[in-house]
Parts: sequence; structure tokens; C-alpha cells
Amino acid sequence: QDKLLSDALGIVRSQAFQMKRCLDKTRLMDALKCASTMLAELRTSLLSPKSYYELYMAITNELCHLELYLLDEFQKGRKVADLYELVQYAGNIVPRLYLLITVGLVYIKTNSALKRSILKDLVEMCRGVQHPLRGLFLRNYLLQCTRNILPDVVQAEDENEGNVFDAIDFVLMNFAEMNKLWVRMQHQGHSSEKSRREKEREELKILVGTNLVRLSQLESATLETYQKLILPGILEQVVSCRDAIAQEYLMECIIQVFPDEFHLQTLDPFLKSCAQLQSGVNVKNIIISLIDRLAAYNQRNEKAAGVEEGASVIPAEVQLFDVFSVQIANIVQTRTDMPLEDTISLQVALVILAQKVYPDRVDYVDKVLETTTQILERLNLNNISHFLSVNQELSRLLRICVDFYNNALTIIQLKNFCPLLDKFDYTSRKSLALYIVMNILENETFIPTADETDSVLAMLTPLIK
Amino acid sequence: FGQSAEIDIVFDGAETRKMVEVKTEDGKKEKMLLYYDGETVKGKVNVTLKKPGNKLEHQGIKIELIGQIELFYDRGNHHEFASLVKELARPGDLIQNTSYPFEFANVEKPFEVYGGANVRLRYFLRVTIIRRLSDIVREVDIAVHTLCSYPDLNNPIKMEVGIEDCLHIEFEYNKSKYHLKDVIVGKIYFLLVRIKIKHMEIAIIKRETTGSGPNIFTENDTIAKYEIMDGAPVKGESIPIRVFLAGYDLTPTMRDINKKFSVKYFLNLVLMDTEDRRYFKQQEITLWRKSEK
Amino acid sequence: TADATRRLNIKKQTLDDAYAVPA
Repeated sequence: QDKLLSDALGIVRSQAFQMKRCLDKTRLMDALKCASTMLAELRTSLLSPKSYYELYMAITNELCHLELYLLDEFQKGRKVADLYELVQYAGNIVPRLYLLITVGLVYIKTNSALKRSILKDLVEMCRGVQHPLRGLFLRNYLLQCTRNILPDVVQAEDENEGNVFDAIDFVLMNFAEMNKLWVRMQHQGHSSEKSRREKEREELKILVGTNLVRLSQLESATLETYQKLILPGILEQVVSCRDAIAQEYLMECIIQVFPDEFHLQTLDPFLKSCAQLQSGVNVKNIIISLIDRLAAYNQRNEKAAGVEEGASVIPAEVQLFDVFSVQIANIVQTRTDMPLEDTISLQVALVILAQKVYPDRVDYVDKVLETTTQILERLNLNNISHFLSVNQELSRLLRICVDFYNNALTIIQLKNFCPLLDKFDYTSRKSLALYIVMNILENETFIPTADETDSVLAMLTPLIK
Repeated sequence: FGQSAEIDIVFDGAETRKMVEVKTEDGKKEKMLLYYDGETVKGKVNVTLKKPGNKLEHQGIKIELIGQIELFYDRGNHHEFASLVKELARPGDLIQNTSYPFEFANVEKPFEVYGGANVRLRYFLRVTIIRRLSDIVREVDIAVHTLCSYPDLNNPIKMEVGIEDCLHIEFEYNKSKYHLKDVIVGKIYFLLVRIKIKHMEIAIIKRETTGSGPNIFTENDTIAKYEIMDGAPVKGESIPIRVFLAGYDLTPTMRDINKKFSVKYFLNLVLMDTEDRRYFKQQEITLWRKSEK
Repeated sequence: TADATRRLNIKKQTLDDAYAVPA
């Protein structure tokens, strides 16, 4: 790989040098020929993604000179007639399209009335490169070049300049094509090299993710646009691609790149999509990372808004807890192959959400405990051994209740705490009882009535009997 | 030997008339004045005596405008399809440099000039100073382009082709007749892909056929190879085609010129698989020359 | 650039086809 890469880089250096010399002598056609020869190095099938990336960076770096030269010429009024047509004479499609993107960009920058038609043309013509690796990098180049020129207004004076909806179409189209190529990589080559291929795909995921970043940077994209256009456009690709690597990464990407305000208003479609993901996808992590983000968002805004402790800044109409609770139940139901500890982890995440966002809604926590108990009952699980990994998650569920309230009197209000506690084996119940006692002692919890004492002692039975 | 003379043919309006390059027999390109069918060809013939003062005896001076087809495999005979002659001078003596105006009015030039692999079609003016021993002859070629008006019927070409259980595509070109500066806009739609495609290209093939009956000569020449896909699509994929013709060395389609030769053009869609096997589909297109104005 | 950006309309590839495993 090093040898192949250094040979290719050698050619790039010499062709780039020639190209710049030709540009200095304003011999544009010769410069384009050098550029085309330089770009022809990107036609290789011999480089690994890592090496290809090196080559791509070196070459696109040199293409900047060409772009700047052309921009300068165009701005001085020396427009090269039909340059957009001229570069299309290149016989090889990879060099041709890199040049077309470069020249198209110059046309757009010097005449915004061409923006809409050229953006559309570029994203369509890149379809000619169906080779996954080469197609991914080509389309990434398209994304990089158009980074700051995507139309970002709702209403353009001149419709030829395009508006934010054109930009969304452009990026969604590019995203769909890149995701298609990225997923297709999974099926290339021999099954024996599956792990190497998956590693290579991991290295390339950022290329696909950049499309979502681009979408998130569109200022004029309102929440409504996001709800109606952007998110559905992304989710339909993510769900339909039926590829675990892509789905896991892209769902995570959606959470990271788009604002929390948007997530709050699109929980339903997002979580419904989670239910449809491939079985190999770790849905738990996706949901937990979303809950963490929203909980953090709530915390951040609570402080910012100076809202008194306990109230939430999540808009009342967003029944955050209910939505998550229903959708997680739906996910648990549909994803029958989900490991039990994942299911329990989701319940833990729900409790955390309730405690962070609706700290005084003890009923929410109780509801989670009830759901969890029902799940165990449905599985006819009792006397759960402390050796089981699910036991750990279940204990965690109860512990975070104890820790959060630091008040055994609240715990006994949780009607489903004991029923759930009873599902454990003796050892676990004993250690949980100890945990509760320690909590009472540390917090010097005062238990005023006989009934409450009775309830507390009931939890501590394993320590007493 | 005795007196001799130089012959020059000066065309009226040569300085403003368009010049075009025409491939000559040795494959080189020669610039020539461009005339169209029906245009008058006129100018002057300048005869310059080599040795001024001496007289030059001749049996007459004539100028001919010839259109002929030369088939390279049978060198000898040229097939003249146009032949006009004008007498410039009666037999006599030339004692000084003289110039003779000539005019061939509204000359019919039915065919376009063509320099091919096995055939050449040319128009030229030939001035002959007829002498007893050896005539003095001068030939100057002129170029002729045939123009078409917009073809009335110009349907897109759309066809499904395939190899059973391997490859099934539908290709479409936006027209069946393209002018020489046109753009071929098309697409390839993949209905079934069960071969490992490496890439796909479209080639423009020029096919020149000369002769008839037993000795037919066919010469295929690939004018352009244009990659339109890199890598392998899956079912349902549409690959765009956009080929600009202006940059290629093309002539209009010539069908059965004077029953001597034809020049046809084909789009050759070629798919290459990972074992370098080629799958292709040829499709004839008609090329025509559109007037520049 | 009208001519230079001309394309035929294409059928949208279904999502099933788009993500199908190459045959």
C-alpha cells in the first residue's frame, strides 16, 4: 500500500506542478489535461480506504489551485466559454466528475443564477460512479465543495438561485446515494474478509455522516421542515437500508447533529424507526444516548431559565416520559430478539429520564418499575440469580431509585418496588436490603409511623429473617 | 525545355470565405475554401510565364470543376459525379502573364467532401494549358459541406436489450439524429444485473463501407470512447449519459454516395465485467450538419 | 449551460432495489 500510494502521490505532485505552471502561463486547456491526469490516479482499485483517503486529500488540495485560478479569471471577466461543457470531454468518468464539480462550483460562485441547475446536475451526474469507494469520495468532494454555497433561504428572489428546499433535496439525494454505496461495500468481496470490510466501512462512515451535518447547518430549515422533509428523508434511507452498521451510526448521527429542540418534537417517528432497525443494531444505546441528551438539555435549560428546581423546560405538550415509555414498550415488544439486559437498560434509562426531567413525578418511576415487573412476569422469571448479567441491570434499576430519592419513605411509595424486589434471589435481595439500610442510616431517614416502618422492614426482610 | 508557366487560381471572396480542414489521402489535413451546394464558384486564373518575353504556344486553356470519388482499392478510375468545363482561351501563343476570370454559376454540389480510409470524395478546379507535348495542369481542391435543415422526424431511441439471466438493460438516447455540435443525452436503466460489471462506456464508431457486390470494404473507426459508469450498479439504477459531439472529428452520415460508399455512425454501448469480458450493443445514429448561422 | 446540464428524467430507484444485495 505504501509503495502504491507513494507512486500515486509522486504522479500527483508532478502533474500538479505541471498544472500550476500551465496556469501561470494561462494555458488553461493544458492545465486541465494535467489536472485530468492527476485525477486519473483516483481511478485506482488497489488502494485501501486509508490510502485512498491520503491520495484524495493530496489531489483535492491541488484542485483548490485550479478553482482559485478559475475564480480569479472569472471574476476578472475572463470567463472561459463553455468550460462546464469542455471538462465533460474527459474520457474517464472519475476525473471528469471531479473537474465538473470544481468548474461547476466556480460557475455557481460567479453566477448564482446557475446555482440550482448546476447543483442538481452535479448530484445527478455523480450517479455514474457506482464503485463504492470511489463514489463515496467523489460525493464527499461534492459535499465539501458546496459546503458554503448551498442555498439557505426559504424564498429566493430568483428561483434559479435555489432555496433551502433545493439544498435539502440536494443533500438528501447525495446522502441516499452515499449510504447506498456504503452499504453495498458490505456485500463486496469474500465473506472471509467480512471483518476487514466492516472495519473499512467504519473508517468511511464520517463521509456519509457529513451529509447530515450539512443538513443541520441549513439555518433556514425550520422545525417544520425538519419534521416534514429532513428527518423523514433520512429515516427512510436508514430503515430501508437494512444494514446494522449504517443504521447504528446514522441514528446516532441524527441525535448528535440536530438540535434537541428538534428531537423533542420528533420523538415519535425517531423511536418508531428504532423499532424497525435490523436486529444486530444496538437500539438500547441509541435510545439511551437520546435520553441522555434530552435530560442534559433539560438540565442546561433549567439553569439557564432560572426555573425553580423540579420544574422542567421541556414544553408541557411534549409528554416526554409518556412518549418514551410507550415507544420503548413498543420497541421491546417488536424487537423480540433484544437481550433482556438491554430491555432492562432501557427501563433504567427511562427512570433516569423521569428523575432528571420530572423529578417529582414519582408515579413515572413507579410505572417503569411496574413495566419491568410485568416484563419479568411475562418471561416467568423469578428468583433471579445474582450470577445473571440481567440481575446487575435490575439491581441498578432499584439502586438508582434509592440513590435518587435518598428517602426510604419515597421508596415505599413506589408500589412496584417490592414486587420487583421479590423477583430477585435471596443473595440479591439481601444486598439490596443492605443498600437500603445504608441509605437510611446515611440520610438519617426518620420513619414516623408504624405502617411506614412496617413497609420499610418488609423491604429489609432478607436481613431480618 | 521551352517556356513554361505557373498557374494560380484565385477565388473571389476568398478572404471572407470560411476555410475548413479536410483530411487528404496521406492522412494530413489541408485547409480549403468552403462552398455549399448551389453556390457559384468564381474567380480568376493567373498564368505566369516562367521566362518573360518568351512566348508559350498552347492548344487552348480550360478550367474544369470536378467532383469525384476515388476508391483507394481501384486506384485507376475516378468516379466523376460532377464535371463542368469552361474554355478560358482558344489555341494560340501566350506572350505575357495573363489572368482569366472564370465563373461556374450555381454549381450543384450534391455531396460533402470526405477523406476516409478507403475512399475520398473531393471537389477541385483543374486548369489545363493544353500543349502538344505536355499539358500544364493545376488542381486546387475546394471543400463542400452539405447542410440539413432540422430533421422533421427525430424520435428518441429507447430499447431493452439483455442476455438471459445475466444482464437486462434499457438504454435511451434522446434523439436518433444528431447534428455535429449536438449533445447526446441518454440513460441506461438496469433491469437485471447478474454479472460483475467493472465499468461501462459508450463509443462512437464510424463505419465506412465502399464498393459493392463481392468486394465490399468495411472500415470501422472508433472516434471516441467515453466512460459513463465506473463500478457496478444494482437493479433499478439509472446511469446518465451526456456526450458532447462538437469536440470529435465527425462528418455527417453519408448514405450510398453515388452508389459508391457510405459512412455511418453507431453508438456502441460497451459493458466490461471483472473478467474483462465485453458486452455491447450497437445502435446507429444519424449525424447531420447544421448550418452555423 | 442549458445544454451542458441536460439529462433525461430517470425512474426513481425503489429503496428495496437501492439497498438490495448485488445479485
